[in-house]
Amino acid sequence: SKELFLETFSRVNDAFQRFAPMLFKGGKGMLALDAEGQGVELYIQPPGKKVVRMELLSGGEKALISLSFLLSLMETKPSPFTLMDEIDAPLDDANLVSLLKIMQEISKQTQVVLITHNRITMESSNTIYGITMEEEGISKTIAIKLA
Amino acid sequence: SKELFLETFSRVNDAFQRFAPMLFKGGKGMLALDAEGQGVELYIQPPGKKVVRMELLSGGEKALISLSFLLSLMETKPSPFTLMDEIDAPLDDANLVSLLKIMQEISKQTQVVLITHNRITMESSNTIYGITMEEEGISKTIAIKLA
Amino acid sequence: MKLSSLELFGFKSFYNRTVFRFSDGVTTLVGPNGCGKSNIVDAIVWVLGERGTKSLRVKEMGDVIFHGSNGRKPVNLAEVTLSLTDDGQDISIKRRIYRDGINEYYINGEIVRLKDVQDLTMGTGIGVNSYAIIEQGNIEYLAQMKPVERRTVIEETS
Amino acid sequence: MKLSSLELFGFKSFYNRTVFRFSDGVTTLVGPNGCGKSNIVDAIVWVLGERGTKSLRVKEMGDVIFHGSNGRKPVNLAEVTLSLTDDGQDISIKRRIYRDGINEYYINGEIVRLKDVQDLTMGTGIGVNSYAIIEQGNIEYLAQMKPVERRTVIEETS
Ligand SMILES: Nc1ncnc2c1ncn2[C@@H]1O[C@H](COP(=O)(O)OP(=O)(O)OP(=O)(O)O)[C@@H](O)[C@H]1O
Ligand SMILES: Nc1ncnc2c1ncn2[C@@H]1O[C@H](COP(=O)(O)OP(=O)(O)OP(=O)(O)O)[C@@H](O)[C@H]1O
Ligand SMILES: [Mg+2]
Ligand SMILES: [Mg+2]
Repeated sequence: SKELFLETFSRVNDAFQRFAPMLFKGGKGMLALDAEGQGVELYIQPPGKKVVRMELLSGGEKALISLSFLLSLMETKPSPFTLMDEIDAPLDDANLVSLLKIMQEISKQTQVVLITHNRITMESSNTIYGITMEEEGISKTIAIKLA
Repeated sequence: SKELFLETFSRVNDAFQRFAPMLFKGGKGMLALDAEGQGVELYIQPPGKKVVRMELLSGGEKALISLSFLLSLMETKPSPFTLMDEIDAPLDDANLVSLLKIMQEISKQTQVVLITHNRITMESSNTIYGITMEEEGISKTIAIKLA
Repeated sequence: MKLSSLELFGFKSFYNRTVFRFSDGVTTLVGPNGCGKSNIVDAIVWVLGERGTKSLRVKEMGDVIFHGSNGRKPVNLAEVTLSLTDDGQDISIKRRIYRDGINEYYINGEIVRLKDVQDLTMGTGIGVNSYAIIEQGNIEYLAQMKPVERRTVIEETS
Repeated sequence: MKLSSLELFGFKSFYNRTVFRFSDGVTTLVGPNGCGKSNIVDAIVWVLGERGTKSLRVKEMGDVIFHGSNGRKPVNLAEVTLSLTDDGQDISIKRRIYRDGINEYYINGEIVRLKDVQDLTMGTGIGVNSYAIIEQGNIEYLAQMKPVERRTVIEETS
């Protein structure tokens, strides 16, 4: 129904306006219904920059936008788990650290599984599963519990 | 002309058969003219695995294949420079170290410029240019020579 | 609802029966290029009913069956089981595919149709198209959605 | 042939005149997300004659001109100069675009046509479609080429 959508939209938008500045320190973000009411536009203003088309933004900036939106959806309707494959690849260390702080918070009510090559991500996790191929072509796993 | 292409193909293929095992330790790679003689097929066998379609391979494996092919082209006809933007993103540390050894070798006759967030890549380079945005929205650079 | 474990058998590079237990908090999966990490993501979307070959990185569905390696022959069966707990109740979802193409779904050991798996997961946030699963290389997709797609994702969050 | 320097002025986030000197060996460009690293790659392909807006991440060519920021107004001109040495001879290639859309190319300070820039770089390995420039996110493209495309790349290496 239309009311249900507008109420959900408003909750997701609230969350987005809170998460975007956490990932873009000093930046702002918001969602808006388009003129026809058919779609939802996304506006982001990284710190000190103009609001511009998504294409101009960098690889890391686009990843942060995706993650801000994902976190907003998750806060509105928590998913039992989230599984992210190498999402830290485009991020600089400072942005990654901010993201991981938020993931730790989220992980109190959501199981978070991150595939990574990044040492900072590994060190911030509670459990590490190592996957190897000692026997050629065959995957094998070992669990390393940290905390 | 056809002879020129076949000769170039043979040199690129030779180089590819040498570079693929360097990046895929214990693996093999080769190029082949297709049945009609219209295109060039690429076959890769990571160590211990079957030769399979490219799609099945992992993100890191595809990056290593691209780089093996690039290095083969470069060896056949050296380019004055190469510019690579975040090519280390999908690579594990061990594969990155092998790649960087080869890049050091290549850099004796080619100017190599790598954009990166990766500490290992930075530490293996001769010169680092830092780029910042102290003044909001405006890029500024500082050079840090290592040697 | 919580995930408790994932078991792979004959699925892609997982020739041997392999079990992952899901912990609370943040878990990282690490290992060298090509060792099988993304294959685990494929296993999860596959057991939940993924029918598209492209997102599974295969040409045909039978390609998810272990196809052999240097030391081993191919096998004829791939099986993935996802175990969940919901309000104290244990639920297991299993999918199997045979080399001849036959595809089977099970809930708590009983054979069911794909639709039953879809109904079970509907509205739980666990499902084939869950926004919460970000596949390798896909991280920009939520930012680059068209406005209508973004609206649809928000509607599904109500 | 060797690159000696790259100068950007009003190009994307490079409001101020900025010069990069190319060293021998391996150079890394580092910095936070969004600080301008990939904009440098855009500047290099742009000065060499790139006409496609998609690979420059813009909607129209005028978008490469500094569009303003919190502290600064937009400017009306973007200019990039690439300096090379070939057999002891210095060569500079410059491209300029004005806000009204006018686009100019210069070789050694003299105004030329795009074709002259293309002729100058042909066969040198330095050019808009050089296989040796790998843009962000593009690293798999050499592996995933169609056989006919791969043949073309090899032909251009002869
Ligand atoms: N049906 C199959 N049988 C056996 N091996 C397979 C099968 N399908 C895929 N593989 C192997 O799985 C490997 C890819 O695994 P995966 O994508 O999980 O790697 P990864 O750990 O995610 O690596 P990366 O860090 O590079 O992303 C490939 O080398 C491929 O040969
Ligand atoms: N015409 C322009 N005027 C001013 N700023 C611009 C212009 N075009 C692009 N930008 C800015 O440049 C930034 C992107 O720069 P770039 O892609 O070089 O970042 P990057 O350093 O490669 O980051 P990452 O590490 O995330 O890839 C964007 O934030 C965008 O706002
Ligand atoms: Mg992977
Ligand atoms: Mg970039």
